[in-house]
Amino acid sequence: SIKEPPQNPPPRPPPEHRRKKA
Amino acid sequence: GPIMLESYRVIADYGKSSKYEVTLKAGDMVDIVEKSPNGWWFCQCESRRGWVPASYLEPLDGADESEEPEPNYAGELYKTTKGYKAVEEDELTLEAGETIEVIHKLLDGWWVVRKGEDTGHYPSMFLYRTGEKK
Repeated sequence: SIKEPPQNPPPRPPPEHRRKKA
Repeated sequence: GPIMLESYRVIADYGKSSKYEVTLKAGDMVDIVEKSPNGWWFCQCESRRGWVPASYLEPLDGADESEEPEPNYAGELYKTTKGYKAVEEDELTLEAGETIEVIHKLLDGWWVVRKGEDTGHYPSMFLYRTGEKK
């Protein structure tokens, strides 16, 4: 249903917006 | 009561991969009504409603970091409910049932986790808190 978020992991941010690991 | 909408800007094009998602175009403004910790946010965009990846959104005022918890280098114990094979080099490959430490809960749903000497990003939706202390 549209009330539930998708059950697959969301995409990673676009490469230029990725943050380095903590 | 009234629903508070938060506006975000789309940072890159995103084509939806299932019917309850919304396709995004770079530069679009979207209003978010619900934020799932797994990184899918519910948006209300003119006539369209559905889930969008938080990883493709930035807040209009650039003050997003304030709602994100600080990294916790001591780590918090979680268990994997599902295995995941790393696609990007900064991700971690794990099997279901492994115990790991969560060090940073990022809003995009990809948490930074530690397993022994290795750290990397892992989908938060495949993790549950064990409640145990180290």
